[in-house]
Amino acid sequence: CSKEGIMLQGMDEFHISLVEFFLSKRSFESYALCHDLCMSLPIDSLATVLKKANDDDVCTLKAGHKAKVLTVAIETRDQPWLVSKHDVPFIDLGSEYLVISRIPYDAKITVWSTRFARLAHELHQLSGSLDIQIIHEGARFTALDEGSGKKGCFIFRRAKVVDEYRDSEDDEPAGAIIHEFHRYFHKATSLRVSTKYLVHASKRAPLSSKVSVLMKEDQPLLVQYDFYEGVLKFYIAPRIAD
Amino acid sequence: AFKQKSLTSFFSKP
Repeated sequence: CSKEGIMLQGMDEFHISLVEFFLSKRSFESYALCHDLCMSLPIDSLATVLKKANDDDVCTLKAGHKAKVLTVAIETRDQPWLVSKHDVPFIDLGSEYLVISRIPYDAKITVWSTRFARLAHELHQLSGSLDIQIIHEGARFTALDEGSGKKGCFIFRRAKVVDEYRDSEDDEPAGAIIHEFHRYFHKATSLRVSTKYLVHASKRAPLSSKVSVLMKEDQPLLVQYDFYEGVLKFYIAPRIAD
Repeated sequence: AFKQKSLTSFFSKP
């Protein structure tokens, strides 16, 4: 927790995918912080507690200076006298925390998140890994089923004019990349990643209508959702030729 | 052959 908001980091047990979730302080009804605070929490316990709250309930998260627990108070909005309190004890994550190096990416594309979710799902049916190539003219997502020899490919062409950008999902131009594309392109880049982890990242489509894919050769793939209250990033470690 | 890399080879531990 910092004066800007809450930053959350989580990683899978094989250290292939890391999630970084930032919630700006503006997404909270009130946000008070005396000093920066770092907590390690078991995500299952936190999720279990938060699921006890209904959509309209008020959740207050509290932790003191040398606290060992995060206290979650759940209050019914129209019955403020009705409060339930739950403690989520901190755990020692030790080496499970990673410091993410901020690197300049060579290429970035932004596509409709529902389309991205569909391509991840479809390619996952074919193969355990896929290749992503971004060249000046567009992007290509390819998966090959080694057994049957079947190859699946989704191609996105760079939008030629800014007008191709539409805010409404219904007006989605077929296969077009939103115009931000060319601004972030430095050189042709390709990466191979596991489709399983891409599917996982693509499931967050309800957060934002657009998703960005950022790449640099031999570096983790970054899948990023920007939304008003914050940003959700998935870093996926690549598969590299032996 | 392709080898799955771990994020620990890219990002450092504090």
